Amino acid sequence: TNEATVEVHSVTVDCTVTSRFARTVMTSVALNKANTSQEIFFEVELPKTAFITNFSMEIEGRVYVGDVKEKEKAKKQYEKAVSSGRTAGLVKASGRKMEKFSVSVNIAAKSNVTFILTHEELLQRKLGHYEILTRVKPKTRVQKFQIVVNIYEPQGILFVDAHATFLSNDLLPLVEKTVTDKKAHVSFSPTMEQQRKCPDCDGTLIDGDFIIKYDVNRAKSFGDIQIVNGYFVHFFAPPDLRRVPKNVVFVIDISGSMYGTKMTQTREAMLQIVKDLHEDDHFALIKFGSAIYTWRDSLSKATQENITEAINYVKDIDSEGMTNINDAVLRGVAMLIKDRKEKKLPERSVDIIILLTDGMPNVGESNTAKIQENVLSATGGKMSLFSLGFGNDVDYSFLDVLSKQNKGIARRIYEASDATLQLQGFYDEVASPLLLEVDLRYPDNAVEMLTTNHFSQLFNGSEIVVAGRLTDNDLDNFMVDVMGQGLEEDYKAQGQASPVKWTDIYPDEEYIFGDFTERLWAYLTIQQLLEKSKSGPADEKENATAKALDMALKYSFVTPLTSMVVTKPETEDGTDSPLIADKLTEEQRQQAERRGYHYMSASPPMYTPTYHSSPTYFVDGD
Amino acid sequence: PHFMIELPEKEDALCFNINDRPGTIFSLVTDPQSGILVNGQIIGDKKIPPDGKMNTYFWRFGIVHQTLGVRLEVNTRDISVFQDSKWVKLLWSDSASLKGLNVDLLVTKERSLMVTLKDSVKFVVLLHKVWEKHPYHRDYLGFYTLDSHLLSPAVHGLLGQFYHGIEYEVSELRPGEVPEKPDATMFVKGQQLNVTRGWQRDFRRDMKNGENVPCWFVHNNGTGLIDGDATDYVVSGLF
Repeated sequence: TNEATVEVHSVTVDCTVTSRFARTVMTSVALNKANTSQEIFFEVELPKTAFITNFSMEIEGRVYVGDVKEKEKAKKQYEKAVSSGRTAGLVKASGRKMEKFSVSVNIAAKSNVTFILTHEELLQRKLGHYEILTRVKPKTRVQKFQIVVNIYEPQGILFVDAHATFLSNDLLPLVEKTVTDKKAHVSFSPTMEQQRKCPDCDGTLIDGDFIIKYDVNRAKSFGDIQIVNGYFVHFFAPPDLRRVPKNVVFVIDISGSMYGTKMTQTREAMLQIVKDLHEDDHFALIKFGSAIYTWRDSLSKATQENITEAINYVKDIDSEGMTNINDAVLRGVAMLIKDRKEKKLPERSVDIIILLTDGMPNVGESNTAKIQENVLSATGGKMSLFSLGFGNDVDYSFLDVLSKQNKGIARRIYEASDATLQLQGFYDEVASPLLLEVDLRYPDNAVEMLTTNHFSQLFNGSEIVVAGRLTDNDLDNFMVDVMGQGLEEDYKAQGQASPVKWTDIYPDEEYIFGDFTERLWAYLTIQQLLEKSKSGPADEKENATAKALDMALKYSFVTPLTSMVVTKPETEDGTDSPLIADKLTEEQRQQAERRGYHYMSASPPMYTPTYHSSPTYFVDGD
Repeated sequence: PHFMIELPEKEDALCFNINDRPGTIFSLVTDPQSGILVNGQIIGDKKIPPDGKMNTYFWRFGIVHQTLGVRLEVNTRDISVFQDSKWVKLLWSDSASLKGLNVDLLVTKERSLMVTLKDSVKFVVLLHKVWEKHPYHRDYLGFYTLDSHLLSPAVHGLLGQFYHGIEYEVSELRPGEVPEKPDATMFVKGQQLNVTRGWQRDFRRDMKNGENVPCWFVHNNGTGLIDGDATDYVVSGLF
């Protein structure tokens, strides 16, 4: 904003979390103090895991509301506007966790504008907690600045921790936190004076991330089920389970492009990971460039002696050759199969391959679809493949599909000074499997439209969530069965779920829970359908895409299949200009970073080349 | 002459020099499927400069599009175009544009020629004018491919073989002979090559000084990076 002529009356972030489902409403009111009309900007960031559900602008008594449409239809409208040079997309990638929504409108002299953006997401439990991340950058001091977070967790709240990257000793006491058994309230509302950056300047201290971490009491045996308005959600993450040993093969890319910082960070991370291996685990190390090198021909138990030897091996890992992903992963798979066959591995244990690569395959099999086919055929779907894509030169969607086809997930590792921690962090998430092949069953005649209810693993610190619709609205209770494979014996739990009496738990606030469970179910269903639309047989992909689109439209979620069209007020020349808010995919984020990325870390910065958009081949005189 | 393969996807570039006896003609681009051919003839300095290093440059290009029936000869003196069964001559001293059914030409006076061959390739030839009375050097030409994506996978030649990309990886950066030009190992086409980080100049935007483009320099006439060796690209005639 132009500080001299625009006054920001208020910036408020109001977040309500009900059973992990978070709805955040970001509101900003500004006044154009100038005697002429001028452009006012609204720019906020939201977590990339969230879906925008609503956006509105109130200008001179008129409200302009965003409309969620099928992406293709919105695009047609958009292209028409683009061809006349009048519009731009509203959402851009911003860092690792966020995306930026920005819009600007022309406001008449002495007029107000109110912007309201709403987004929703299901918070995921990772490493033993949920995280609510709010990024605030008001740019100027604001008359009313407020962040309010209310958390309602019928299971009971274990802890709540609130902090912000911009909190000074002076601002710290302003964070108010009230936690009762099932409700937490966190607020932060500094005055204009408290926002001041320094006594003689007008800048604001408020610039950064406001982060709330919390966890709930873990219910034993079958977990916790909540039934509201005909929908149920089941959270399963029982405490006190013993970890199942794992057999993990680390497949590490050492190709030329890993040279330098990436190789150093990989070595550092691997040294820590190997040191942290549990003594019941078995492990193997495979490094690959053009050729494949194995530390040993089979997996080794994580004894102190073996770990010491592995550490010496890791210390010597250096870059060479090109990128032969196919043969390296297949070697890992073969090693696990052989060791299983020869009964070298514990019967109750989980087989895991962790692939780390920074580039596309360019030696051996380089057709990515063929690699996916080869790996799936080799694993037979019996082991988990987790892929770590280091940097921007690797096709994330290739790794994503490769992992999802094999009971795993892919994760991007960003080239930065903390890459070592990113690598370790990912490993920590999957390091401790507690249960394998978890099945959550509900009476067929009582539920429909279930989200995924079979999970290959339950990891320590995470949580399984299943939601569905009840066929009988007046259901008093229903039976739940949970089965899985634990360390020593099969895990079996059974329970009876009843509708939650919200009026008893939160006597004054029942209105909050209206549609949360239904929207949680819709969010989870859409996420899972979007995943299915990427891998699997063609007809299933098509079916999943169509269903996801239907639901996104019905529940007004801005997903990769839908867009929000925002119509701005007509300008003086009588034209209106639609704006489009899209949901970015991980591939689009990566491409955006690739465009803004400058040269390889392996060579000194003085060599940063001129960036040209298309290849050029030339010959000229010296 | 210096050859440059710029790879914006990798934000990197590869380069090499090819030198031979003055008069040698090299195949730069050949695409048997679309019938496109670009050959270039090199020329040497007027006499050996005091540093004892004889430079060679391209001074003449022959460009053929057999399917479209187009032929062009571009040299440091003039530009000849053969199409619709007749030859047209353009001079570097004039700005001119020629829009044909199959070929578009745009001459910027004393500077460049842009050629667009219908549905196939677009390139620019730069004219480097050297002071006429320079004791050693002569006028010479540069050849820059701007768009080659419509050429077939069979395209080859000293430049053409790179039109569909090249896979390589670089590692083991180490001090080179000159401190600002480190050496490294390049893995390319199944071989390991010693390469040196350096610069070559792109003259498209700045005809006088050029812009330095950092690149991995492949020694010995591009051996290991190009298919075969430089002598495999020597041809007998301009067309």
